Amino acid sequence: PVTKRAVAEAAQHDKVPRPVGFVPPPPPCPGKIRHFDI
Amino acid sequence: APAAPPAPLGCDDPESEAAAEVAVNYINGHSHHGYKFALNRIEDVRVVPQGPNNDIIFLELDLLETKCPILSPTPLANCTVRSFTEHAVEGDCDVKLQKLDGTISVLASKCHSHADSSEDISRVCPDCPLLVSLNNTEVLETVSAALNDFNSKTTGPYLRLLEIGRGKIQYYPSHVVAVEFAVGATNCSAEEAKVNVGACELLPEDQSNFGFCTGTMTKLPIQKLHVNCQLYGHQVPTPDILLLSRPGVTYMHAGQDTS
Repeated sequence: PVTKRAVAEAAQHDKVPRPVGFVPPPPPCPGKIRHFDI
Repeated sequence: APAAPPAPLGCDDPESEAAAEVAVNYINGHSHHGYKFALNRIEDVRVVPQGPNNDIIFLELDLLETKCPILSPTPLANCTVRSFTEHAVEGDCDVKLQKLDGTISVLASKCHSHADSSEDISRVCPDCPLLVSLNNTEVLETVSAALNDFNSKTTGPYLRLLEIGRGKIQYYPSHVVAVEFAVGATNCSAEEAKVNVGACELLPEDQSNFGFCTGTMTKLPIQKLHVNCQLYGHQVPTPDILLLSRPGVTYMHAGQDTS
């Protein structure tokens, strides 16, 4: 089968170990709770 | 390669918070019953581009009831959110806004409000007073007794009941009924009302004096009544159908509120 190299490289990129202390970005939604959750 | 689409707007992005602030101000500005609501959480935000500098923004908002009555002149920023143990009321609102050339305005909104479950509160605070229905007999009796008591002692105008805001009952260690209600000043003094209360009419709108009262009736071991009323003295349009502070669904129509 023929695969595009750029896609393969990206897949490889995902498997790159993250640096220590890396914090993934928060999900865009839902947002923070300002008071309390009921 | 085509340019990547812009990242979706996050719920905590400044642009989302600005739109949410416009929405909450619109909702409070168009509600004439109950209490002011404050933002608790932006559940979701979606932006639909309409053209250059023209976006439609859909917001899903979680609001919480504050202690400020809707008629109160106190700014929302100074209104305290009712705490969990005070039996909080939550509002879920879907709001459609338009951002045109940087100006955000509300096109429509729909809100649904509900009180927190009594079980949740009793689990955390077994003896805390709980919200009861506004037409609960004990609540109605307490409001009537509190307003009569205030009118019998006031040197100001005779006050009439506009609406009951809240009623809570505590059963232990003593039986206490706590009420909050909105009042309007009339064209009678308290003395004149004693002679002919039927002649006392609410003041015309441009002179209206609205206020808010809190009252508690302790029934056991001895019966004790406490009432406190505060008049605002500002102009408010005639109340209409919006009932955000009461469980149910509230609809608001297109508005041209801009910030």
